[in-house]
Amino acid sequence: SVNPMTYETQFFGFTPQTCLLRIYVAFQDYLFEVMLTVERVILKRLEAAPGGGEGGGVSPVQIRKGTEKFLRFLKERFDGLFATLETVLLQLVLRVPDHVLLPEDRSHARHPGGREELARLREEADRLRGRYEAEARAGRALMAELEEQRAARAQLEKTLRWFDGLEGAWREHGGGDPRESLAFLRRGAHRLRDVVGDVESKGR
Amino acid sequence: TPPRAQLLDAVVETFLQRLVAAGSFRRFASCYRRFHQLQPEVTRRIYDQFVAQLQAAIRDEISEIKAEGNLGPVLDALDAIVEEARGQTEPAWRPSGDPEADTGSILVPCAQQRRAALLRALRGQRDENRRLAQAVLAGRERIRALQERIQARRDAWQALSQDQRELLTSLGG
Amino acid sequence: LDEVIVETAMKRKQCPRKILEQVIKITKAQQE
Repeated sequence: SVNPMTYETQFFGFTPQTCLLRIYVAFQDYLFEVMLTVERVILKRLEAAPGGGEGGGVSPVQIRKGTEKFLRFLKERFDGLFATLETVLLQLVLRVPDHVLLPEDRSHARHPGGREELARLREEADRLRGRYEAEARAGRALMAELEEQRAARAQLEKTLRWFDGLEGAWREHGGGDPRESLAFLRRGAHRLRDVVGDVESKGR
Repeated sequence: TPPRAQLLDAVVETFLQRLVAAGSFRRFASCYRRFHQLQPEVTRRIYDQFVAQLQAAIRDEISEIKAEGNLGPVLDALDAIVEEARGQTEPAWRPSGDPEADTGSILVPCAQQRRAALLRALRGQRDENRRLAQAVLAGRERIRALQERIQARRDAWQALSQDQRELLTSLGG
Repeated sequence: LDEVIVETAMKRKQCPRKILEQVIKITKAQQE
């Protein structure tokens, strides 16, 4: 079972295994390249030596065999050593320890029950929004009534001013206070009636 | 544990040392026995070159990979993140494979802010409504008082006009 | 497999922040 090390990949931006594969292939290529260089240099040395390659009793085939033998041995050790290097790198260097959370995931430590908590918060927010909208409607209704009151008050004050005007007009035409003037009239009338009564009785 | 970048270098160096130790000159000479017998010094020089080139090539590769992936600072950053988590023992959260479930926690702070904003708005609206309600009640009271004053004026005028009519009636007689 | 792992891991790294940015925008718009 391959451990895809996705969490490490999330941090590094590459999979540790790929990184190590890249290192392995590169190292292996170098090993082969250097070995080929060694073999070429030896063959050149042999050609340049007195008596040339064959004269020296060493043939290129023998050199090639020597190269393969050394490489086979070295490659075996290389793979063994690289396996150790890989284990160490995957365990200690290119690894996010199990108890460690990457910065972008910190919220999971603060809100472990994320999904449920989010659903609850959303429900609560919807409830709050409903209540807010109800309050806002009530507010609008109250504002509307205040507006109506303003109009009604203006109307009523206008009526009161009309009464003031009425009384003002009464006063303006010498009537003084309407009630007093009426009382005055009434007293006058009574006196008149008394006088009339008096006249009538004397007349009889 | 030493810093990860140092550990990486140390591990590669150890690998190189052991590889060179495995591919010793003795082993090398035994593979090219005939040539070594003919030219022992040359064999030695070629072997030394071989070791030097292999080590240089491998170290260059590691440097290149570190430069390419900016591995030095990245590993230091990981050291810092691990250091911050020092003392934690429990296994930390890991992606569940269900993106929607995993995204929940990320959005919780945002949802909490939204709830707080709604609570503030609700409280604000409630306070405003309380103020408005008092204004409405006070307004109703003022209107009632105005209506009473008008009623009183109207009654007074009506009484006046009633008196007038009575007076006229009595006079008329 | 490697590409899928890298792609998935990069989404896990970047998407939550992008989603959060969008949700914040939506929330602000709703509040306004």
